[in-house]
Amino acid sequence: CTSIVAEDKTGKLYHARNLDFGLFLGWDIKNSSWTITQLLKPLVVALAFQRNNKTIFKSTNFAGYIGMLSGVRPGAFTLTMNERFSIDGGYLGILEWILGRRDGMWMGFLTRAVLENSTSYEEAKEKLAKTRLLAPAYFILGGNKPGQGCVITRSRAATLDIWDLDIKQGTWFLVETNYDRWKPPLFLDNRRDPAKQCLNQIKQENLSLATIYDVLSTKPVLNKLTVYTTLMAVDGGHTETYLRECPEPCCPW
Amino acid sequence: ALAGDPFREDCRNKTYPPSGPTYKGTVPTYIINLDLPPYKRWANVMNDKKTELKKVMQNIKNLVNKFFPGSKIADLVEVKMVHLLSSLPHPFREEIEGIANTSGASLGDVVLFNIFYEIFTV
Repeated sequence: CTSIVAEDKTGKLYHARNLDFGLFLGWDIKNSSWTITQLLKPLVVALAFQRNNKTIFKSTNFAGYIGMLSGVRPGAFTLTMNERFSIDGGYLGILEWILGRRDGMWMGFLTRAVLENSTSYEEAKEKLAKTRLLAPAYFILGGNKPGQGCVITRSRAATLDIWDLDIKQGTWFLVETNYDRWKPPLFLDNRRDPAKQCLNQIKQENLSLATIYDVLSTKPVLNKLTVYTTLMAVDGGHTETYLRECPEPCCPW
Repeated sequence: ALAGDPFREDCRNKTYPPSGPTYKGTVPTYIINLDLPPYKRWANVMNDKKTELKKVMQNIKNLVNKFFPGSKIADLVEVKMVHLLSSLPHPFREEIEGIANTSGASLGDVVLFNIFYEIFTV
């Protein structure tokens, strides 16, 4: 996955992501694509969660999956989740859960609870940083005020790092793929630097959902695992989701 | 390292509005009514998407069966998933039961689909 949260010159926040999934889950030789990646595309749906006929939050989901991977609470915050791989991974969390230790939260249920119940960026940030999890994760959060954007790097038990937007220091965007920001990405899977390079080329004054879509359409940020691209702006809870394809030549991940 | 990436291309521009070979379409929108009982919330979505969900789960099972022939592992996982369901918190447990009921997918498959993330973080 690649998630981007960025702020334009007027202080408006944008949040977008490519959802990549299906690595090693079967390769379709005929169509030169990952089998599960292709099968997931017809399952992608845009959802509006309503209470008393009012939309509380919106998300992009796979039908049948009740957790949240990409969502916006209109006027309050935007949220995406990227997978974080670790030896101390979710299988240990599941094992602990089965053995009776149930103080951790399932990742998808936490993001769902945050979108459903948190009413501000600060509240969402605190819950995502402090709740014990069953699996490690990266949470990418955007707010509704200038400077409100961060990447929260989580292990199962603790927050390892919170990386905030810092306009004064020139940090007007954050890019998270599937690697800790203080470590180099795997040399075979460097989507982080191409995305950063494209954003720097765009420049803050030209930032928009359209130019972010350009970044997310550039290989290898767009790759054979990319299922969909979602673009979000917190104002009015604007979301757009597009199914993606990566024609040859294209990186398999 | 970037220069050596054979799949790397120059930064794209003017790709929006989406079209062309990297664009595969838009997605349908549904309303999830949180005022409904959890069991009924996903009925509209799953009425439309049951075939697609079952297809994904069948493919995952086929994959497991290729690694562990005889379908014993897949069957065992399915049984364990049903047991796991009873420990999941409200309202998620009821929503998963509703999805399985509407889609006709097995309960174990729907539980597995919902905890896929935790499994795949290693």
